[in-house]
Amino acid sequence: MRLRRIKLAGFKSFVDPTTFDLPSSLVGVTGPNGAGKSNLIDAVRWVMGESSARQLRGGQMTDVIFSGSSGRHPLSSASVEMVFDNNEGRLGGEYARFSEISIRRTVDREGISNYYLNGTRCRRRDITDVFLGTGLGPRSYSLIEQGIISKLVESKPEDLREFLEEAA
Amino acid sequence: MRLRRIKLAGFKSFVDPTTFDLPSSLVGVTGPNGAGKSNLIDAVRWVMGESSARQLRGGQMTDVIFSGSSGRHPLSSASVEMVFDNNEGRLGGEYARFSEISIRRTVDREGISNYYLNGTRCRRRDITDVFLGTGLGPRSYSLIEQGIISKLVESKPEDLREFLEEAA
Amino acid sequence: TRSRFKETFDQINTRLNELFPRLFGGGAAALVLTGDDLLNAGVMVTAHPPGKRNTSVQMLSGGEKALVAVALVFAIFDLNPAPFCMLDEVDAPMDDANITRFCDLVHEISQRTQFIIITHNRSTMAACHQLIGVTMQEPGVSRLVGVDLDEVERCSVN
Amino acid sequence: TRSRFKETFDQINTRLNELFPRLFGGGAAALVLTGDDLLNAGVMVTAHPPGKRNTSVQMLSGGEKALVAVALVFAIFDLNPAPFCMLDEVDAPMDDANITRFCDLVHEISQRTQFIIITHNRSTMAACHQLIGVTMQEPGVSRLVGVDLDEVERCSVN
Ligand SMILES: Nc1ncnc2c1ncn2[C@@H]1O[C@H](COP(=O)(O)OP(=O)(O)OP(=O)(O)O)[C@@H](O)[C@H]1O
Ligand SMILES: Nc1ncnc2c1ncn2[C@@H]1O[C@H](COP(=O)(O)OP(=O)(O)OP(=O)(O)O)[C@@H](O)[C@H]1O
Ligand SMILES: [Mg+2]
Ligand SMILES: [Mg+2]
Repeated sequence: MRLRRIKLAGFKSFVDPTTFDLPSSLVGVTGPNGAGKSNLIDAVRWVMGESSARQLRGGQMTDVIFSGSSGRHPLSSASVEMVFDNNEGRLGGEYARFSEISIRRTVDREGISNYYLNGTRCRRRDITDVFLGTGLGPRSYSLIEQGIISKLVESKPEDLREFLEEAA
Repeated sequence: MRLRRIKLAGFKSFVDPTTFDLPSSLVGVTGPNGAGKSNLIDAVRWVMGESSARQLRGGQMTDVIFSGSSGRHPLSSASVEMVFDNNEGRLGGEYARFSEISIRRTVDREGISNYYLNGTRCRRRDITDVFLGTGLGPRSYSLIEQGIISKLVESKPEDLREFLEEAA
Repeated sequence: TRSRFKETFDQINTRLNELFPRLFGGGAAALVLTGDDLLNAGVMVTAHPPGKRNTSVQMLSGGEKALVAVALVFAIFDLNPAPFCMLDEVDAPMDDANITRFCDLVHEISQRTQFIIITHNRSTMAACHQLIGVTMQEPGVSRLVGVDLDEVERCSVN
Repeated sequence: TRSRFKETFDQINTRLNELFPRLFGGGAAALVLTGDDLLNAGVMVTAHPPGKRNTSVQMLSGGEKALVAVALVFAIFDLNPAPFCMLDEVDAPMDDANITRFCDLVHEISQRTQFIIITHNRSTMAACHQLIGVTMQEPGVSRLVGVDLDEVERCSVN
């Protein structure tokens, strides 16, 4: 279940539809301060169902929609899509027959989110179910946000236990 | 009131007496991870009267005394001295006549600290008085510890106010 | 679930103890349960960089803490390799020698897990197979650009 | 003390607004009081990097937050220049262009205030007048060594 590409449109500073193609297993992302690199990780957490604005460095859930710049007007919605390659059939159940799995989330200015699984509308639960048991999820140990790596080992013992339990 | 040198002995990883000579106004300190660079800032906070072990990345106040290594035994005391040049007479009152000001602090395994001003024993208050009005002190805005720079502007409004008031 | 947790704990602990010396060039680390009750006990990390006595992670340096955390995350990965892993500037506190060891380990694990690593560090960039640049030529608007590593190398020298 | 605080606040605010565009190559920043009661009101920072709309500092990037904080600390310094300033790896989140602007500003302020800067970054090292190396040749024991910047430059290229 390798990640093939991430498509963002209207999400934070990614105003224009932007596709990260990820053919390789070791991808570096670089660029100046404030260019939008950490917004990519926010996009991944968000499409996997993150429901706390604070975890996405915002005040409310509509803060992920492009809010304008000196040359552009604010947009009215945001969308992120992640496409996985399922050739190894790692995802079981009803998804085993798909060679590609796409999950998508959109939000409008009222804060209403819609989720899509391979193009069909679904519930948030369906998305979190897809990732059950894979170690992935909006708060997974596989998404390490900026600035927290040095604090991870000093977390409270009950938090560190929770971190480990996700892997069980 | 420029800082001329800092002498550490038995303080954290500085087992052997070590003197940082600081003739220049723009000094860089570099070295591998875990070599002891941040311990230098801890030493400066400590000699200026820091009384919280947590602020010094320890559990209790005796954690600043060298606790041993594979090749060395633990020591029974620690000492840090800072020597300032007072040629401009910036420090008023009884100190105006000294061309050099030295402040020193020692601690033993019982946790008892002693302070010295130009070699004479004094109280902790005498040390904090020396720095009154200069913007210096154990929690001053002029000592920025590792890892907090990106969080400074997100501090709670009452904390940011306190930060500003120190400069008044 | 008691024995399941203990099994997970033991497996991660074993793997942490293998990975730590690789990242630190020696020394050891371990996970410790804060109580006897397997259902509720918390977890703490102890770490001994080579030649050092202290075990409390609080006294470690910024770079050392980052390395211990990386060893722990990768130990968890070995148990349950998530399909991909995104790391946002975890190399920022590391010195050059530790970045090299970190990149070697990432390279090895990338045989099984896909890594997306956000970094400003040139040696980390050089270790990646693919490099994506994010920039804002138009203020406030993020766009992707190709990154030429030679170009990056060149401006690091002057 | 009410008017004293307001005077301090205004002076720092003015200076912040001068320093911010120098570090960001444009844009503006300001201090805001959270209430009308001068004796108790808290202080917040708003910042507009050039061309960007958002003012909440929470949405700024890691590097941008570090730069705003540096502008604020240096603004406070101008009001009451402490005899010396110690900065511990404040350049870690910054990209090369911002490190250059940061070093230029530090160089200017070092005419009045002594700086001791802990860093792993080669351009910051190169900007310093004196360089001290801290190392642990004997495990667990810190010692000072001379640092030869050419040596440092050389190993950054390979
Ligand atoms: N909803 C939004 N609309 C427009 N811009 C936004 C929105 N949310 C965040 N931003 C912008 O995105 C920028 C932050 O991007 P990000 O944190 O990804 O930077 P970065 O590339 O990680 O930088 P650094 O190297 O400093 O960590 C901010 O400057 C902010 O103005
Ligand atoms: N009381 C003590 N006795 C002996 N060693 C100590 C003591 N207190 C701290 N140390 C050691 O000092 C080291 C940390 O040093 P410090 O934080 O100064 O490193 P650093 O040079 O800042 O590294 P980095 O570049 O990773 O930030 C730790 O490895 C710790 O073991
Ligand atoms: Mg970032
Ligand atoms: Mg340090």
